[in-house]
Amino acid sequence: MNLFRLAGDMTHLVSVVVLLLKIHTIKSCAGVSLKTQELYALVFAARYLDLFVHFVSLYNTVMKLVFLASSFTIVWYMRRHKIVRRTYDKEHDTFRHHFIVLPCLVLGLLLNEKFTFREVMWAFSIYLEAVAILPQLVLLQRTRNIDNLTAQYVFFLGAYRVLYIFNWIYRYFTEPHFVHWISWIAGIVQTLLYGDFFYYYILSWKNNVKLELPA
Amino acid sequence: DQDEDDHDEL
Repeated sequence: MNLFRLAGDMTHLVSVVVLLLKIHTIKSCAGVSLKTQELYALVFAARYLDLFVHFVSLYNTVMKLVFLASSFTIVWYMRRHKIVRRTYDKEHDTFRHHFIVLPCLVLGLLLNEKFTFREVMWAFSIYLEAVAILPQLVLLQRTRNIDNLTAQYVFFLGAYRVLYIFNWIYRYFTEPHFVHWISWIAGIVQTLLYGDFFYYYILSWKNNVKLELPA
Repeated sequence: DQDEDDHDEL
């Protein structure tokens, strides 16, 4: 495993920890999109189907379990926890997330590395992850007061995607057989979605003002 | 040939 990949996984982990910290200790999910969190839970459930059939390494297994458990825990908090769920900004979290699941599934059935159940689910999860951040970005645009933890959560999530691209570039030159067009193209699309956010995040950080995304 | 178990990323 190269440094970019490790750094990518770690920023992904940090993003989840930041979000759980906000939800668990502050008991607030204000500014967090439940739609995005539900999509991530679905992404990990579909992708990590191989958890018990295909062993890569202890690291991989532990990380997969962490991402699965944390994504479902976050959804549980936002839907069921009696204090946290009251802070959910339902009115502004209006992205019709159900409508992007089916196209991703169809795309997974059509464009995959092999037409087997696990490979179709893998491709589906890659396509769904690429667009799963959209409800969160839409909600941020509609949020007047974006708190630091929410902004940092999205920033670390985006950083994870950028680092994965560096990881693929590195692997492309060091492991000639390693070619995964599906994850590369979907990953680049996913990273581009963060472009606007990054621009305003860095601007707010440089000028030391609160982050606000123009609608 | 692409190995089905080639997905070693998260």
